[in-house]
Amino acid sequence: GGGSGGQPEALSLEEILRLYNQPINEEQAWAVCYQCCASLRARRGETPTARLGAAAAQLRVWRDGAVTLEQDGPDRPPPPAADKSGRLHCTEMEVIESLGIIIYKALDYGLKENEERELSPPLEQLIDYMTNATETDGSRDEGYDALDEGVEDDNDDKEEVEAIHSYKDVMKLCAAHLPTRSEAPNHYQAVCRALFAETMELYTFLAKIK
Amino acid sequence: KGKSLYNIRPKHDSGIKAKISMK
Repeated sequence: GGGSGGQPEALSLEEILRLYNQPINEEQAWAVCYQCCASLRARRGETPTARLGAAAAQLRVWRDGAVTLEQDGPDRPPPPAADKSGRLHCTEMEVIESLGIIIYKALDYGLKENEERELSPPLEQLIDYMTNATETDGSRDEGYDALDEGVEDDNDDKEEVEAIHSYKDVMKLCAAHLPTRSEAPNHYQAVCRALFAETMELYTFLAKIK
Repeated sequence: KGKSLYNIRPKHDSGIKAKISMK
C-alpha cells in the first residue's frame, strides 16, 4: 500500500495484466505495439546490450502514453554478453520478435494451455510477421543507420508491408489498421494513455477497498 | 465480470500459439 501522493509514472504490462486478471484487448495490442516501436526507433542508438527475454515485466506503459521495452530486471542474472554469432547486442529484428511474443502472451493471458484465442486476421498476421522476423531476413541487421533516416517523410507509408525488417515496418502495419493512417500517433498514444489511467484508477479503487 | 470479449478455440498445432510457445 503506497502513500496517497506518489503515483507511479509507469506500469509494467505484467502489473496491468495481473490487476485486471484478463488479457489486453486487440486495440490495446495494436497501440502498445505501435508505441513501443516508436520509442525503440527513437532510441535506436541504445540497442540493448544483451538478448532480451520476452516477459511482460519488461514492457512499461507510461502515464503520457509512451511504451518502452527494458532489459531484464535486476532480479534476473544477466545473460552471456555475446550470443553465438559473437554480437554484443540484439538486432532490431530480435527486439521485434521479443516484442511480438510479449504482446501475444498479453493477448493470451489467463487462457489454458490447450486453448487459443481467435485473433482478427490482421493482428494475427502482425504478430506472425514479428515473431518470424529473425527467420525471414537477417541481412539488414546492423545497417540501418544510413538506410532509412527519412522516415518522418510519410510518402512511403502508403505501400503495403509484406514482411517486417524494422520498427518502422511494424509501425506502418499498425497504422494501416486504422481508417486514417495519419491518425496513428495520436490515436495509439491516447489508447496507451487510457490504458495507464484506467489501470491506475482500478489500482486506487482496489487499494481503497483494502 | 462481463462476458468475454473474444472467442476461444482449441489450440491448433499449426496455430500461432503453438508457434510462439516453441520460441
